[in-house]
Amino acid sequence: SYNPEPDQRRTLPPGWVSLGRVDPEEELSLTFALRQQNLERLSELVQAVSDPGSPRYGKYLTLEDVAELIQPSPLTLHTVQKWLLAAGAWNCHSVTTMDFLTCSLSVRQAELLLLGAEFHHFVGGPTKTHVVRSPHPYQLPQALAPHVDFVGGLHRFPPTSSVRQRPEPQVARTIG
Amino acid sequence: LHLGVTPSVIRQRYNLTARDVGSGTTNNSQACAQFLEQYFHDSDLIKFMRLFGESFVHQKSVAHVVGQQGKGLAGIEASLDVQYLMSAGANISTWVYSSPGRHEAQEPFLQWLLLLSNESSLPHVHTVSYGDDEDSLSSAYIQRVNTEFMKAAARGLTLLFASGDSGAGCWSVSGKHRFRPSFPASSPYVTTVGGTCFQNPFFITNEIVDYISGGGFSNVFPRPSYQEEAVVQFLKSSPHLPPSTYFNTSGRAYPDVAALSDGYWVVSNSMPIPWVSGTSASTPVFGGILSLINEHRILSGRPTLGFLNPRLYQQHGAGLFDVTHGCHESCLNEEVEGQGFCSGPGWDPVTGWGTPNFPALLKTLLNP
Repeated sequence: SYNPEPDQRRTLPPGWVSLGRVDPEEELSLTFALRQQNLERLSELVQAVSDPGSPRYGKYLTLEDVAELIQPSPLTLHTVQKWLLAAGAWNCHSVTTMDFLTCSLSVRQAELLLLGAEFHHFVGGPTKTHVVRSPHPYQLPQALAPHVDFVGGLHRFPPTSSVRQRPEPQVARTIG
Repeated sequence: LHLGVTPSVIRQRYNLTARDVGSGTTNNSQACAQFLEQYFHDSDLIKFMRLFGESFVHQKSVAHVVGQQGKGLAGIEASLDVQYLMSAGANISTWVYSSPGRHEAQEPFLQWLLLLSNESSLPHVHTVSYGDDEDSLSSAYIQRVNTEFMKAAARGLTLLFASGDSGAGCWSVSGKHRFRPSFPASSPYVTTVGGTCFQNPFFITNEIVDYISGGGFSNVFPRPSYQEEAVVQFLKSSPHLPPSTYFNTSGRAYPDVAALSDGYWVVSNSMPIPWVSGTSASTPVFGGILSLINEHRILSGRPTLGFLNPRLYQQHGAGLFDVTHGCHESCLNEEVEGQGFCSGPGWDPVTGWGTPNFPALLKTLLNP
């Protein structure tokens, strides 16, 4: 098995606290980012439609064009779907470009599927948001390495606001 | 004289007349997205426009809300986004994306990316106030999100991200201080917006750097070819360059543009609130002005602007007020003494090419 995100920070952001393990039967909704195809070509097309000197400037692709270009290979789709169904995932739904798959699983199923993961309740942030995350890293079967970029919903916490009220105008502060 | 930034201050500074509003006859549209589980209230928007919006034609409500709007208190950032996107991009159909009520195991920003990959018709301009330290995110995640921005650019969506409010940032790598770039601001496929303030806070004068304005050089993405000339010029000519050990000189440099980010009035929970600051304010302002330019392009039968950066750098920032005074914050140590990069003539990693001068910007971005 391998860890798709060994360099993802998993430490608790300031202001968040753990409320303990999640009940094994609780339902999770996890997002699987599937490996796309033809990204070189996509990059060339971005350049072509964004450069005013290009004959193709402004001739944008539709969502369906993008989907046709980058959607995961049949092997990737089949391998990931088989893996998830075998784990008992349900209520899976994809997007037009087919490169994301969101599924429901119980905590028990998810912790079996994503080796090493351990789901906890957390609360924090300016609006006391409740989230479920895993402070431990997860691993995927090596066979999935060519098919899955990462699994969303395990480690990253919601962002906190950076807008602030600065009582005095900034220049006064600079002068000070 | 003014006591803080309001729509009329914005419109005066960036040379928007009462005529510079959406025609209401095109399919033009714009959106703001925030992921703080915050809500905005329509009643606040109505009150805001009654207080500050009487001098220009504007829409009285948001056209489309994606994600639930709760019954809870309104958040300042959500209120700020909506009110200033609809003041700068006045009378243009506006969507609001917010993620309250999502499943606890989901990542709000990732859910927004899934929406982009699932909706065929989306607004042309998206302003997004979200950022994380580059070093806190896995490379698998950063690279994949960057690809999602490429998909959006190929479709002609204009994505504007706030550059962040910690200046150059600062962290310690094996005992040595370094600047700390932010993502998605550092993605080469989005347009990043920094922050400025008035030289004299109570007059509509020229703008200088707002010391919080995020900016710097990516440690993940190499410099894209479209900004090679501008950035090399800055690195050669800036008299205040920090030690090169603090940043990756070959990285994607940002921000690309800027707007006022200091001292805004916002109405939230029926209360007018002064002195709200951050690049979360400058981003919807710049986005609204791009929407106005899209309006003229659509009326002339042209495609919308799409991914702006290649054109912006080719035109060397024509149509923008160049900000040449001030530096943003960074590490508090004897070596750099809290100072990151400083602005200068042309492009710089604090305010990019500068702030919008609408009539001049319209002229340079209308054709082709």
